[in-house]
Amino acid sequence: SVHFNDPKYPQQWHLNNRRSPGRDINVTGVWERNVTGRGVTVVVVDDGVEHTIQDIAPNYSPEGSYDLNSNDPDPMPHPDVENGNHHGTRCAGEIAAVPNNSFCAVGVAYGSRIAGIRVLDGPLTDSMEAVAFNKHYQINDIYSCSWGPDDDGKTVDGPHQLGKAALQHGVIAGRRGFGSIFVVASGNGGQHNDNCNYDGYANSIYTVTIGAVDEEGRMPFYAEECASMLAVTFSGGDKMLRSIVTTDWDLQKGTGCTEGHTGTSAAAPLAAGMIALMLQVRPCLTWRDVQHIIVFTATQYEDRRADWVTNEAGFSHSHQHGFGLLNAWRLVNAAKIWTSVPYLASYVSPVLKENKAIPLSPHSLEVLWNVSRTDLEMSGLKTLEHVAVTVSITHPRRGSLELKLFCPSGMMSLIGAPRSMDSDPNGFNDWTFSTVRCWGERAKGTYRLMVRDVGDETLQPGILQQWQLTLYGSVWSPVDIKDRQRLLESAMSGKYLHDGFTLPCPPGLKIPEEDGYTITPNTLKTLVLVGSFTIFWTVYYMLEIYLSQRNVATHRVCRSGPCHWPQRSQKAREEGTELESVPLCNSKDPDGVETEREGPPTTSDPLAPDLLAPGDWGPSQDRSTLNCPHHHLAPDLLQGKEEQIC
Amino acid sequence: LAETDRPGAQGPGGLSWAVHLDSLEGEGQEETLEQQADALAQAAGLLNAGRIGELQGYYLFTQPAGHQQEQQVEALRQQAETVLARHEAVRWHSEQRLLKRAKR
Repeated sequence: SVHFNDPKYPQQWHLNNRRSPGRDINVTGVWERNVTGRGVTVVVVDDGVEHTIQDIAPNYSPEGSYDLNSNDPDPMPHPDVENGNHHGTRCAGEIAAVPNNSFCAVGVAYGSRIAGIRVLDGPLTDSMEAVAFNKHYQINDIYSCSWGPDDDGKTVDGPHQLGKAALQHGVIAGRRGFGSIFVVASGNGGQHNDNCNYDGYANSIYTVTIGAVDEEGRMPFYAEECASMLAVTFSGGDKMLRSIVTTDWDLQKGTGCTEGHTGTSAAAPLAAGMIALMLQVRPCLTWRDVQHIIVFTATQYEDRRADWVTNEAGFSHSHQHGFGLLNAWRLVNAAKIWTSVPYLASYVSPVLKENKAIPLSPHSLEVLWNVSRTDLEMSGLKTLEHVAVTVSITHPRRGSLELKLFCPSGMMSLIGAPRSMDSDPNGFNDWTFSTVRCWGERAKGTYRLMVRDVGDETLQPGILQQWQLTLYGSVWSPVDIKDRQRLLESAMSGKYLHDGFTLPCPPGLKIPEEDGYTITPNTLKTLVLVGSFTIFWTVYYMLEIYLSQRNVATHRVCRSGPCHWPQRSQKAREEGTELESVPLCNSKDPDGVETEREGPPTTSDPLAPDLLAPGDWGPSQDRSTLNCPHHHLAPDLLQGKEEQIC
Repeated sequence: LAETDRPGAQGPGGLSWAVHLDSLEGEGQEETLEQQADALAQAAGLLNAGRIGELQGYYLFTQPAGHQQEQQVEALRQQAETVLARHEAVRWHSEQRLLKRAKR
């Protein structure tokens, strides 16, 4: 029953696939129930967002936006030589393109607000990343990041110290304490045998890592396998398959609409949009709740090339597709009835020093660590979420190494896949790999790490110097997990998805942000220039007046004795040359009685100099007549009973 | 920009360091940390560009204007490293380098 007049909506197969029913994100039923992302803000951290384009402008959130490349509040993309700064705008359109405006396309969460943080269009440092991840973090709920380290199959990189601190701070303090949601694209290094476990953003416990499938449900040529990928959603495939239709920029060669958005870049924003729908129905979902709901609701589907394995908790994961396809209907219905997962419990093993040689394939080095009930008692950890292994290995050719982790259940995760293009001679220096494949399984038991060398036997053998195991999870028992699975399935009919049913939500924390308003450098420079200009003219004008007054005083008034105010003639008044100001001096009776003078001096004073008209106060005149030294007056100078002492 | 676009190259606008100061307890700690950061930056021959985002206790120190020649820059780097490495209030410091990031 959902109809839009946006001309490209029929081609948005990822929203509603008429050609291949079921090969879409299953969102139309959610929209029918008026769940559109209202009240949620998603920020695209990228090369900018053209927020003036008509498909984005009505949903644009300036409060959540910033430009870190130019250091101003406006994230408009800059035209570039390669016509490449359309990326952020395309991602933004996927999330929140306005419906029914007869223009281009519709966003997944078309009722949400969309912000932009421009940070990729220029030099990028660790500190800039840290600023980006927490920018306006009480306004922005979800951070969509379709970028990462090079997917060249030989890079090992991720967030550095500050970026890591910012991600952690974001999940602790962002979104009123419920935690910022960071959605990242798993990477496009499939052709180089890349693996997202060499990407610290993708294998972080704080991020929702999303991969891609094409319209046929297969892993595209660019997609990477990964043990730490949570789920997949649709994107473009090879040239015979359709790509994602979304808003485009209209600068340079852009037309405002594109049918060619693809890569894992196109998948992550769709996931961000679906999470926005979840947050509308239950705003108090924590960052861990969102990950749990994805694990619980993603759907395994038929793909013979994918190695689906069902773990001890009943969740099926494949290195190609994570826990499966994201399904908006299932996500939103699960979110509606979800009660928060208990606190994050963790266990860290000692640093296990091995210093053992790594044999050539088919042989493997196997090291074990047993996690006992006592080890977990303090934290209460019972079932797993992420499992991380930090290793230090020396090897002359890093890409020849293969690392596998086995959880106590026997569930295997290929955490360090061999990479033929990685010839780095420096091995791994405290690099952390992770897996989500043991999600929901019991934490207690023996963990096995197997390392082997799949490379050339002529090279020196590698050495496993040390490793350390870190477990993350909760106090949920395996029974609790099963109960939650049953509860969610009971909600999938949609019976709870209406306004009449709402679980209570706590209000969240009030966390002040760093800056209410900051003056940008450009504004500051402008203010300084205007201020300097004003000060200069003020000083000049004051000098002009001062010096002109001094001349008048010297010549006419203050030669000797008290100052006498100039008499003003009737003629001068009539001609309008009379000074308009009232003299600021007290009249003093010769007997010493002072009276305040209220009007201009009279013309009866014979000693009054010629009338001073405006303009007579030339530079030579002394304006400080009020400060003339007191002199005894000659009797013939006394005028009447009063003398004016200025 | 072409020169500074190499990963690992010094950050935009010259040398810069991120510094994590030991946090103080009690009221007014942010102000005291800010003052401490100012003093430390001055001692290191740098300018305090302020707190890094929302990270309490983390500050960005930047190269003052005017140090353009390579020798001057190198001297400044050594001075900054020496001061920051030895100062008791500095829990961690790191010279900011360019990161290589790609859209996907």
